[in-house]
Amino acid sequence: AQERFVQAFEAINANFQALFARLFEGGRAGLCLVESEDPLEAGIELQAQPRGKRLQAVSLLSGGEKALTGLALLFAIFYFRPSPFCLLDEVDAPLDDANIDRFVRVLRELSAQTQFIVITHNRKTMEAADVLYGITMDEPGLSRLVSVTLKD
Amino acid sequence: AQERFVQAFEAINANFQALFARLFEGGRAGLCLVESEDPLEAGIELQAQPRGKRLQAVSLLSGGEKALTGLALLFAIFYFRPSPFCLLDEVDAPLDDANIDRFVRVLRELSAQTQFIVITHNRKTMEAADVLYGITMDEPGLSRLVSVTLKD
Amino acid sequence: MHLQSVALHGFKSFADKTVLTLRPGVTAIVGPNGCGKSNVADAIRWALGEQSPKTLRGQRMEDVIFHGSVSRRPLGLAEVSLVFTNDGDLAVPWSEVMVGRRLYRDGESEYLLNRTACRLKDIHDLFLGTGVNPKAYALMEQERLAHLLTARPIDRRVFIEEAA
Amino acid sequence: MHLQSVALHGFKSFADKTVLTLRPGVTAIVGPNGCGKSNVADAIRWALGEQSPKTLRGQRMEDVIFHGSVSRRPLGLAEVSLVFTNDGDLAVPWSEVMVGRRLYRDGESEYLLNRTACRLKDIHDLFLGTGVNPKAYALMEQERLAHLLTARPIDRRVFIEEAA
Ligand SMILES: Nc1ncnc2c1ncn2[C@@H]1O[C@H](COP(=O)(O)OP(=O)(O)OP(=O)(O)O)[C@@H](O)[C@H]1O
Ligand SMILES: Nc1ncnc2c1ncn2[C@@H]1O[C@H](COP(=O)(O)OP(=O)(O)OP(=O)(O)O)[C@@H](O)[C@H]1O
Ligand SMILES: [Mg+2]
Ligand SMILES: [Mg+2]
Repeated sequence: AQERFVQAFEAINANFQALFARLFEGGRAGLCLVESEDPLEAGIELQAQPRGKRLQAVSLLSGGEKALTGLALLFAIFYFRPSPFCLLDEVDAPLDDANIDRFVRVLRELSAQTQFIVITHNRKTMEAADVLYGITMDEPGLSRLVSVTLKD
Repeated sequence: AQERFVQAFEAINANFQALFARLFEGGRAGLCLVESEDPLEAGIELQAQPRGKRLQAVSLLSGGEKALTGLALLFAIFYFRPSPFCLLDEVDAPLDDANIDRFVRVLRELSAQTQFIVITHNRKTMEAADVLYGITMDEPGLSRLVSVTLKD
Repeated sequence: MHLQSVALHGFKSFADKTVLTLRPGVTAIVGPNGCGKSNVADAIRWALGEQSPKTLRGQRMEDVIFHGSVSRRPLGLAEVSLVFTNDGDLAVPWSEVMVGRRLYRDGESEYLLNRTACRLKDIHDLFLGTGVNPKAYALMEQERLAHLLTARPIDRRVFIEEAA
Repeated sequence: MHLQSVALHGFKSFADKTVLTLRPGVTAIVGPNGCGKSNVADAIRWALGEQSPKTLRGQRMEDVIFHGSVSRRPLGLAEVSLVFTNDGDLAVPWSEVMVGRRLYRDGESEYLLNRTACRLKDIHDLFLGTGVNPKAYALMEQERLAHLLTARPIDRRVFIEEAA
């Protein structure tokens, strides 16, 4: 069991560093085991340093930087062990245009092996989808599926 | 003191109902005193019912509906007792286009007597501003004020 | 395996039966504030066995049953069904697996596997090891993503452990 | 009264002295993620006397001093000044009031009123009743706005009381 956890941890950590560097176009990030010598007891600390900035507490990152760092970690786990499907509810809300582009690029790559359902208000994210489901409440209080758009 | 609180409470409640109905194009909302007979001890419960929907716990509202309801309450207080200035940091992030329009209309009205500083990623909100300050980090880690655009 | 369809009937704002057919790749769900997008996310969680009404933004589990609107009376039943394709990830012989959940307003509740009544435990055991469960990191919203960064090291570990 | 200018020097990512001149009406602050917009909001709170580093996303108050970048060494001082116009709301004879705060890396800290050293209490007393303070509902971000809705009734009361 300890074997499995350490293996997973190191693989995810490697993915996390690579994804962070991609999503931030540089910069460094990593996970480390803390609070215990025993890997089965240790907690996981997160460090993130966007390009050109000094390493400091993750709390000082901006709203968008925190969201993107969180996505780097989430996707790092997916590259290690893909889930059958992934549902993302407005995770792109704090991101600026440039970061949405980078997020979408990674999303498209992962979508080859993981099915994504993405709830969003963002046009760029919508443009990256293969299928678009529209929900409306023309009749107040009643949700209805109204449009399905397929690419190609 | 009880006099002052009750007066403030009733005025703000009236504003809140009116603003909610404006921002939601219908619907009803209100504040009520709870947990105590004594107005100086009571807590304030919030009820909100968008148009056409049934009254239910505020927790069941959507992310955007919660944000808009919160803004209705915040602005209700402002109409009662304007602050010299108000700083809003990305409060418009969960709102869809139609709701941004309604939010901006109320913002413009209040700006006649309250100075607003609005941090935003949203184009419609930017278009409603009188002055635009751009901040960049061309030199990584260093913030710089780069552009000031004035309307008219 | 992937998720082939989500059917909602009487679940939150979906008073009328609604079926979302999903394909591999990226599906975007869009619409104005309050139209029901996150309710679809809630439905998926709920059908997978979510036990806490608060996670679904309610106070009682009964809150997920359509409670009426200006033009409709409340309903007495909420039902969600998920159909998964099975390419061998699930230890059952069927190529499609339907997971269903029902809640009646009187409190009676059912879980179904291919339309046959079962226990929550059966659904839980079926998906064990696949990463499909109501608490999975694969069901992510903005608030929870931010929390991942501010969480205590011990809580963050749980996240990684699930994948190990 | 309104806020006429915000000057930051050595505060968080604003290593170089930066002055935002503000007019009545609506001023939008825009820019990419992480460029420093919320740091300006933090600066205003801090200059008004915010005592909790956590509210400013830091662990120690020292975290607000520019800690260097790939091209710059850390600075030893953070300074923020706010200039308010006074149309009679403030009980002082000056038509402009400058509120300043400094923090040195050795921990020494100063508050200033029109460039004269003062105590935090003096700034607090000056603005009493005007709604200008670091905890004011006039300084609002998305998270706090959502919290207003999920808060306990007693906590929500505090909000209204401030305006009463
Ligand atoms: N049991 C129920 N019966 C009827 N309507 C309900 C029920 N539970 C929740 N709702 C309604 O569902 C709406 C919220 O839907 P949802 O959270 O899915 O919106 P959304 O599309 O995600 O919006 P946003 O873009 O703002 O996040 C609320 O207006 C609420 O009134
Ligand atoms: N003491 C400090 N010295 C140098 N840089 C700092 C300091 N404290 C914070 N920062 C930097 O400031 C950045 C965050 O800035 P801020 O929160 O203002 O961004 P923002 O413009 O609001 O972005 P977003 O649109 O994502 O919310 C972080 O990248 C952080 O590295
Ligand atoms: Mg939603
Ligand atoms: Mg910010």
